[in-house]
Amino acid sequence: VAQTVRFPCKYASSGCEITLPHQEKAAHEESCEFRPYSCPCPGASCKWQGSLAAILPHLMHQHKSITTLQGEDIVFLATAIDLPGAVDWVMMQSCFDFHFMLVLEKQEKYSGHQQFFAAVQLIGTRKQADGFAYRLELSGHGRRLIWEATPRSVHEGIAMAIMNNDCLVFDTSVAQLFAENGNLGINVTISKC
Amino acid sequence: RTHRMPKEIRVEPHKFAAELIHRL
Repeated sequence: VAQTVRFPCKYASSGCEITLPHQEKAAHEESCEFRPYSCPCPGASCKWQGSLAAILPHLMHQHKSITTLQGEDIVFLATAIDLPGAVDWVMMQSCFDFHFMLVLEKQEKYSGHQQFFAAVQLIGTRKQADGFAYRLELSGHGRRLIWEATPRSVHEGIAMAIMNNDCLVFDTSVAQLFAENGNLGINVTISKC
Repeated sequence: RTHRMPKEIRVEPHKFAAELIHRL
């Protein structure tokens, strides 16, 4: 009986009209567009949840230190990259009538081996994110390091991408090749595909 | 076509994790 009965998605109250057999519920609910969005800021400190439309106001009111730059092609200058410990650099880039959150994170996944992870996430749905591509470029002293990918949606977040190294990854010695006066410039280009 | 220099923004390090400790 359980296999034939169809159950409503747990986000029915938020507007999801889909009903499904029990064994398909979990997978659907994980990617359901009516699932509340969590705060896209890295680090698990902010517990905010809400609708997609409420994310930008939340960032503006609760995370005032995050600055926004207009343009499809910008340079994200992360300062003091030699700061010890787990550190994040976050900014927003607005173009094509969307906001993209750029995150550079320094972490010690393996003890004694600090690495930098850089990724871009769209303040939008997964479907909207699939319509874009982003390009991160480190360049300097005759060297160039480029990563191109599809931005994640804030619905998925970037924690998983960072955990799976599915982003720009480089360690501190590589960072030093491109850094100047302890600052690292990342050229970020967003394009429609 | 002159190559327009992309706009640059200085981003300070942010210890989000520390933000929680700060709030406790």
